[in-house]
Amino acid sequence: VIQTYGLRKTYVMGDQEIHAVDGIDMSIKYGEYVALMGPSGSGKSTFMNLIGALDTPTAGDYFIAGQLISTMSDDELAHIRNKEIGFVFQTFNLLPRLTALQNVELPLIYAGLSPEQRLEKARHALQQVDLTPRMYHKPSELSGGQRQRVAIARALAGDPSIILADEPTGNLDSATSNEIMGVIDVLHRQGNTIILVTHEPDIAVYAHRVVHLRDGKVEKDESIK
Amino acid sequence: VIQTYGLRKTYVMGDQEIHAVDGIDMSIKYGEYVALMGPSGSGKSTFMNLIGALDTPTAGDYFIAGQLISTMSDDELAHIRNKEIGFVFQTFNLLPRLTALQNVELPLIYAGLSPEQRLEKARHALQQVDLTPRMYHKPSELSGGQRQRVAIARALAGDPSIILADEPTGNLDSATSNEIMGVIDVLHRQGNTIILVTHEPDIAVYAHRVVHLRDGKVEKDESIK
Ligand SMILES: Nc1ncnc2c1ncn2[C@@H]1O[C@H](COP(=O)(O)OP(=O)(O)OP(=O)(O)O)[C@@H](O)[C@H]1O
Ligand SMILES: Nc1ncnc2c1ncn2[C@@H]1O[C@H](COP(=O)(O)OP(=O)(O)OP(=O)(O)O)[C@@H](O)[C@H]1O
Ligand SMILES: [Mg+2]
Ligand SMILES: [Mg+2]
Repeated sequence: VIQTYGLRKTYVMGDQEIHAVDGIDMSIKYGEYVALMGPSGSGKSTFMNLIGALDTPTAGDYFIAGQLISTMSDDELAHIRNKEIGFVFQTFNLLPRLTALQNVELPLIYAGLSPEQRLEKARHALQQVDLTPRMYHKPSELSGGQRQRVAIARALAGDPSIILADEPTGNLDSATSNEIMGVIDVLHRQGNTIILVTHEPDIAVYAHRVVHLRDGKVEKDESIK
Repeated sequence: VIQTYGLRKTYVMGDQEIHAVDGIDMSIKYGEYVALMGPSGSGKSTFMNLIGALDTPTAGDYFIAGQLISTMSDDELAHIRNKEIGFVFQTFNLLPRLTALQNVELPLIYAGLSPEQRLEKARHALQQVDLTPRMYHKPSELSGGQRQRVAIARALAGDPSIILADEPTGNLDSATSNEIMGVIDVLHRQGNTIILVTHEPDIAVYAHRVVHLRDGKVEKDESIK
């Protein structure tokens, strides 16, 4: 479902070139569960933003569901980002003036659901991450782990078929982490595709395949189940 | 060096009262190394903000170095926050328009150092967290783990005697985490006081005492060395 050829993202700063993603060929099948690991600064978030259609590559091709992303219209891209893909950001990226509930509802507005449907799906997603008592809080009125869980709920609320999660458990205690990984497991068994960035080996073991990045390139790609 | 009696922080939302910190008596000696653990939302960050003099309690007393914080002048409080305490925030709290180097220099301006001294201390702190090649980047041009390391460097640059670190390794791979914990270890052996919030048992083991919070109260307090 995801196919990249020679994918590159280069930043130019002054006379320096930073090859955040330095030529990645990757093929991820429908229903796969991949963990993406690698040192700080190795290009994981940059790569995730490229495959989430949230950023454009400097070079290389990226096909999603067989279609070349660079040839898609704005409507098609918006559809991919909001309906097909659920993205959990490493730094959460919640809107500060909206409540947790409103933040989770946001992608559902693009999906064209009625207000009643949106409310019901958003409430359900917040319940899945154990945040029902906090749904009217704004991000500044939430703990770090609670904000992370709102970001997770927002990614899952629209039932996307591809889940891209960038370090979704970094601010969570182990009990809550395991709960979240359980939710993701269920989504995987329902046939969805999961790509998860993590630094923690205890989280990576939930995946079926682990890809290691270093300096913007794939260093290792192994099956673990 | 840190003493709290019946410390409370209550948030009122509508007709609901949230007891984020619900009566904490804690005594931390000079040179101690304490890990603070507990579930998401149990009050760890709120407690850290209170003892870091970044927030005022709803009730209770807090003594730092024998002095009652509620009787301190603004100057004395500013001195405590910028010179005595180094604080690593859970969500980094970097200024987006400043470079990594400028962000790290910020607390040193309060300390009244000359521009040359500030530059040298800031560069040294960034080198300790392995970020020299990135010191002219702004936060938006840094990876999650790099931003976390800037936040750490900023906390350490002014050689504070009390280090309050709220989940300082959440976004770091294990190699970098161990490096950072090594730096903190050295600071501890130099006689500084360390209080570290963490969810990870592998990080908590560096401490000599572990305090567990639950629902804003101390649930357990044990020596581990
Ligand atoms: N401004 C606020 N208004 C209302 N409630 C708040 C506010 N700030 C924090 N809270 C609540 O206080 C509780 C404690 O928050 P705190 O940030 O201290 O938790 P924590 O232990 O650091 O959690 P985490 O491990 O997720 O970072 C949470 O339930 C949170 O929702
Ligand atoms: N806008 C930018 N300008 C310049 N360099 C950038 C920019 N954004 C990212 N970088 C650099 O690209 C590299 C890869 O960043 P990326 O965020 O993908 O790393 P990462 O693997 O997610 O790291 P972490 O584990 O710390 O989150 C880093 O070295 C970073 O400094
Ligand atoms: Mg990242
Ligand atoms: Mg916290």
